[in-house]
Amino acid sequence: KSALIYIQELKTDLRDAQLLGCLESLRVSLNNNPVSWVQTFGDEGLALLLAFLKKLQEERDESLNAGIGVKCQHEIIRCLKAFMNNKHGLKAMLMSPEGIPLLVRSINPKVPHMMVDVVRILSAICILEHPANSHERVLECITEHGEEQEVERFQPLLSGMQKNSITLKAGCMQLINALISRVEELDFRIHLRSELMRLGLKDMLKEVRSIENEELKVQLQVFEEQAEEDSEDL
Amino acid sequence: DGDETGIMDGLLEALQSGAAFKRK
Repeated sequence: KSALIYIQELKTDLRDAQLLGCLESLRVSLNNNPVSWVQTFGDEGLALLLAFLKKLQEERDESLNAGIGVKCQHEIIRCLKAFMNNKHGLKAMLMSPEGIPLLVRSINPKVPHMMVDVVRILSAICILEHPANSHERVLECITEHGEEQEVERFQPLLSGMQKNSITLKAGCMQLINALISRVEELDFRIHLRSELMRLGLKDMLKEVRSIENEELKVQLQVFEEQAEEDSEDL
Repeated sequence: DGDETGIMDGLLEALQSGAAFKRK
């Protein structure tokens, strides 16, 4: 199917299984076609994906068919990752005012397998060299979302750390590291770490240190080494 | 080069291995 056919399909009022089928097939196309195909899908395709994500998030608690809604949301996240795997798509996503806020709203500890993908994408956005302030944008959206939900801004990440999924624990630590390591001011890095520690990360770190998992160990080591370096500098 | 592909894959690998956090 061409990119334009997908755009047409996404413009119709697809629901549940039909939408999921369309998104699954779109994800395969985004992953396997040349960049020119992704470019044709372009800003219009991205806007449609984001609009569906927003709609599904708003329906999240009301829908009788919440299971399939969550599956569709996860599939959109996978489509976004595939879309962002080249400069054109990445730039389009960063330019979209709704892109990062919608990803942040998708940080849902109740759906660990989706949350892993979301925190990984956000970590990647944080470490981009261009634009250099992408980590600020991610942190800003996390802060705004916390305010909207009336919870501490890092609470969803800490809830993710408490889940049984080791991959999710590693993903949350990765986002924490990506957010902190890109901050230029020593004081602010220390502030972010102490905010996380105060919220419960300190106790969690004691627990997760004993888990035998390479990916998690790498992230814990980064967190601890950078904290140590900063406290020496201070 | 607008055709460069594999950007996300590269970033995710660098994050996962810890290479993305090496201080310059």
